[in-house]
Amino acid sequence: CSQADLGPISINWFEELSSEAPP
Amino acid sequence: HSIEQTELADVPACDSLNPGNLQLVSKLKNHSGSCSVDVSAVWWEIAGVKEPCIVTACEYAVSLWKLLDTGQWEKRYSWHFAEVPVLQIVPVPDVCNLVCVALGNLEIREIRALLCSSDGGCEKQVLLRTGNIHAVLGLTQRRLVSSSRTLCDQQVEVMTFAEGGSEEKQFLMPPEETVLTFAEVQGTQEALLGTTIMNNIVIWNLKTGQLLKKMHIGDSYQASVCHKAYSEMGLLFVVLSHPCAKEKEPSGSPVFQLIAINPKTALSVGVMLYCLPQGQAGRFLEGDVKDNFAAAVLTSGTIAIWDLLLGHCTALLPPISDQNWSFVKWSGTDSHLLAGQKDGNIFVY
Repeated sequence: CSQADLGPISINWFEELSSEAPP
Repeated sequence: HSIEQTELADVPACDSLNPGNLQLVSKLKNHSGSCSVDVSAVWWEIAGVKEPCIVTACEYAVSLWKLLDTGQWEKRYSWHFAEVPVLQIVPVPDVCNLVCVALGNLEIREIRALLCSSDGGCEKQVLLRTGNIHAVLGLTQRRLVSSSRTLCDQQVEVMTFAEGGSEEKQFLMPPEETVLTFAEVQGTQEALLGTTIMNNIVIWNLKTGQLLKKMHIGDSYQASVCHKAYSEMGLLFVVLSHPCAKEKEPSGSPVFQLIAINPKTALSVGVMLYCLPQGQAGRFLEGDVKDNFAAAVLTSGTIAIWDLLLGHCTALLPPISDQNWSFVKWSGTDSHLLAGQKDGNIFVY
């Protein structure tokens, strides 16, 4: 699957989502 | 936004497959008389030695079996249940001398831990959780996650089995929708994934209990069961089975599907459909995924096995002795496949 289908990808998605989500 | 691109691997014809790829190692017959419902493998310390044992579940009894030098299976312990029948065994990785079971009628009403007294002399059972339990899964690091629902809210609870038999509890932030299945995310420690009744995938941080993201995966298949999830190169890959998939599509009968999700954008794309070989009918009844292999009992009574990397079915195991297969599990202690029939026959491949 191409990256264009899925939008920008981040290797550190788990850490980034954890810092954005409410505690 | 949903599953659009799905590749189909070359589907081999039925004739090129046979159970010869599976080697029968041993057979176990449970003479309890009631209907056999599940099988699992567990490490158990017997006479000071940790051994891989088999656990079988009938409606009102769970038994632990040890392999003898003669190649025969000996029943070592049995736990009995008087009122509520057993629905499934819940294996907990990294745990020795303990097996969990879910009991209930149509839905899970209780989760119990089955163990033995410290001298190994008698069987014990501990009630871990009661309620309207929708999903339960044993996790690495001696943990068990379950979700239960009351009229107004949902509780998602992680229980950790400490050495010495005590349990610690932690709660995860519940989504609004009922959680149907859980899966640990390989490659991302402390990430837990759930599928919901509204066809969403949710992700939690197991350490903080945060609900990180809710992602819609499309309405093509309802009530998907998540069997495996892994994170690679910033994407989340999820293996789903589809109990409601159409029995016949032009490409064959899809049983499992691999989808890729970008957790940052919640966009998803279908990567691979795992279909039955040409000439085979049936759809998913129940199954199990371990490493790169998926096994499923089909409505036809046959077991089919897929190599998830090759993308196609590699073995078919037709009903034996005119008895349909009713459940199949990969052993958590070795590379065996455990296949069971309702009458109590367990075949180890």
